[in-house]
Amino acid sequence: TVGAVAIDQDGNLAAATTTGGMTAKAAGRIGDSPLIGAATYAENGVCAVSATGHGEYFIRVGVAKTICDRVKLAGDGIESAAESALAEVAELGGDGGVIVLDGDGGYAFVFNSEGMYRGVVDASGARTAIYGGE
Amino acid sequence: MTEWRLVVHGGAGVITREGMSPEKEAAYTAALETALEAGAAVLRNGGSALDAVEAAVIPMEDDPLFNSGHGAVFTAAGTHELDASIMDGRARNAGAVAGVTRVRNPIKAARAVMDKSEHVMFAGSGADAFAEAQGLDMVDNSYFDTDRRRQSLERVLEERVRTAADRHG
Repeated sequence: TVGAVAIDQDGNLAAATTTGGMTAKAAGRIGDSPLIGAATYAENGVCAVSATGHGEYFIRVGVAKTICDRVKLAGDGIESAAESALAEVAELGGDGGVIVLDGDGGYAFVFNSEGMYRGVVDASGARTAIYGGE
Repeated sequence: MTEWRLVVHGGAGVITREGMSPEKEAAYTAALETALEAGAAVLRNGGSALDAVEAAVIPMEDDPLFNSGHGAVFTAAGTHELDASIMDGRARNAGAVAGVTRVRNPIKAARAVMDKSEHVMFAGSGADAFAEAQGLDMVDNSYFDTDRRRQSLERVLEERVRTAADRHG
């Protein structure tokens, strides 16, 4: 699975997620990637999310919308909101990660797997990372 | 004016230094940088966040390192079924496709669903047909094949057979 979230010079947010699913999946199995609110969500002034991980769990938690709702309704920061949502995923037995932007352009990488291919770019340059703890 | 920013991911999982060669790590880093630059080029020129996320994702769909587009994993039947979605934060417009088999870049199909239909999601053959009607680049399903993913499929299927055999003594 791959994905992106962005904020433009007008402060607009967007999110995208795309995937081949899971190896040896059954015909017709659909994961979280095409589901708005599970792996993908964007709302101006609130947050934008793209997720990757064990889709069935991300669907059940509604990860992307949960994160944005925690930001919007509970006043959580994006990192805290994402950690809460992924804790729910872990509680059910799943793992994975999210990339998140808030309405001001703050960003977070949050994952409970061992690593996540990830990167960020802005006017100051680009940074990438792969492993946990980087 | 807001400071623009783009964030990408290329999947998560059991990714450790021990399991990664320097060459493989360099290839992933380069691929991530290519995706970042594709989206950054849109944003630094005043383009929209929506165009930027699509632009960032396309090179990853085309790169066999990632599980999307060319290089996607195989289904149990030895084919590929791809999913994608996109959302615009301005008015919470969204588009998605599920289980497409012939669209070269599923993210473009998701964008077309959002921009050119009154719906949010198309699935299966209807999604492929919609994408084709919109003039998107269509490919044979074998375009998505890679040897690495076929070997992964074979490993998983062999493991299933072994597990089933163990279960039945």
